[in-house]
Amino acid sequence: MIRLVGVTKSYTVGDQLVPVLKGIHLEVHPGEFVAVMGPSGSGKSTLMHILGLLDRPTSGDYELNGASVLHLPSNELARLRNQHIGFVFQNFHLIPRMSAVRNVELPMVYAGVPRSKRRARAMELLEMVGMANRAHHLPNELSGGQRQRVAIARALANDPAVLLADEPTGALDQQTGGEILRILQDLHADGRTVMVITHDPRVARAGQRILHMVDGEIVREEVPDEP
Amino acid sequence: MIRLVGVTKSYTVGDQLVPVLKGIHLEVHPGEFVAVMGPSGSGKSTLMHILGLLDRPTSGDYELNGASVLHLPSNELARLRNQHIGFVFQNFHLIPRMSAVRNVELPMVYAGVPRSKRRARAMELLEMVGMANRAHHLPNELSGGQRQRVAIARALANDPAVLLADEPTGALDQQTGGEILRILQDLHADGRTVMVITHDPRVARAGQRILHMVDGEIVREEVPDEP
Ligand SMILES: Nc1ncnc2c1ncn2[C@@H]1O[C@H](COP(=O)(O)OP(=O)(O)OP(=O)(O)O)[C@@H](O)[C@H]1O
Ligand SMILES: Nc1ncnc2c1ncn2[C@@H]1O[C@H](COP(=O)(O)OP(=O)(O)OP(=O)(O)O)[C@@H](O)[C@H]1O
Ligand SMILES: [Mg+2]
Ligand SMILES: [Mg+2]
Repeated sequence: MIRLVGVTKSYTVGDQLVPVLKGIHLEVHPGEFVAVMGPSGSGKSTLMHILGLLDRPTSGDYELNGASVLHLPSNELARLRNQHIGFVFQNFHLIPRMSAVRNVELPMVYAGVPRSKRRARAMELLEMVGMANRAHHLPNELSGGQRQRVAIARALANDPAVLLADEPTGALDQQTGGEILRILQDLHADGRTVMVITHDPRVARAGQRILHMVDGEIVREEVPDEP
Repeated sequence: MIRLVGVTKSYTVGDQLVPVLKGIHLEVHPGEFVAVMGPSGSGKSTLMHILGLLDRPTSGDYELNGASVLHLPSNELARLRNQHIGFVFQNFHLIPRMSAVRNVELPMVYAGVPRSKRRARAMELLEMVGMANRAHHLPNELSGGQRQRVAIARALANDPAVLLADEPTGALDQQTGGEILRILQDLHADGRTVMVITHDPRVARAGQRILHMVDGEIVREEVPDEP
């Protein structure tokens, strides 16, 4: 159970205060598939970074299974991030000097998974996203959509209960995007909680709920029709 | 007049030869609006880098207004790139330590434009893409779609005759993407040559021709119906 209560986030740029999240109230139940849509700059990625324990709110609270995460020790936050939450970044954040397969293995390295098991699982995940034949390419030897797919594979490395994906099909053609959507739906069908930021109506409609953000607030909740 | 004759491009990864472009024949006439579509990894960005004089073919020729560019001295190539071709990169390539407005000014610095003129034009371009209120933010203080819009503004800095845009609306919501498409259409209406790689059918339909790439080749040309 993911719960945000009165979450705000502001940044300081020079001497300017830039308010970005202006009071977010949000509940995501275990096993839910939630989509988040909204204009460029409305705060979607900022919200997802807070949910992914990659950033802290300026004010308000974040409860995970009834307990506030804001008071957890940093090693416990790191463990949650590494093993329970898979995060697909909007700009991928692949390690430039590591090949695709080694990028996918990295979360497993942190989790202490043995070498041979890591390699087998990483290749299996790359296979799933159609990237097995580019396993040894560096990120700068991959196309935009290929990097995106490696980032998706990496997010799944430790088989997380929660998947947070920031525009996971943004760099993909219609067909490849459809394949990724099916993967997200399969992960959801297996009981995982999936939250996706997307500009693609087809991905949003796959959700059980669509949260619409404008200017730092959730202004509307939509329940798509059964497909 | 842009002309590619039998262009191939291959890379070496480890001891593997990776053929990426497999014989491209292409003509783009002055003032044309051409869209390029195709699956992730099919060679679109590689093709555009060659067209933008950012990369050289492995074999074949590239003629610009009847003369081969492959034999031009590097300062002449740099001048063409800086003043005649605007390039919007798929992953934006903004300078991390420079603010949005200084990133947009950079091509004008290379072209020797005086300081006050540069600042005025850069702010005007940022205004056009809805980014004037983030002019002094660094790239890491901007959302994904905001970086994309700054990259578009920068490509237009020296008022190029040719605009090459690699998925210019990929990170944008429907509405902002529509605004960018209108900008591309206005630039085209003013007589510029516009070539856009896109996964968005709405952008592709704005073109006078759509080139479909699969596995390193142009397999089909489509003429969209009049809108
Ligand atoms: N580190 C930062 N410092 C200052 N402002 C920031 C910072 N990070 C983000 N912002 C601002 O916060 C706002 C929201 O950014 P965010 O990345 O959450 O938007 P978004 O909804 O994901 O947009 P997009 O659809 O373009 O990805 C933007 O206006 C941005 O300029
Ligand atoms: N420097 C490189 N070294 C090796 N292979 C490369 C290199 N750059 C690109 N490639 C390969 O070339 C192929 C085409 O890449 P390109 O970036 O042109 O694809 P694309 O059509 O733009 O894809 P996308 O829609 O995902 O952006 C890919 O299979 C990629 O792995
Ligand atoms: Mg974002
Ligand atoms: Mg590309």
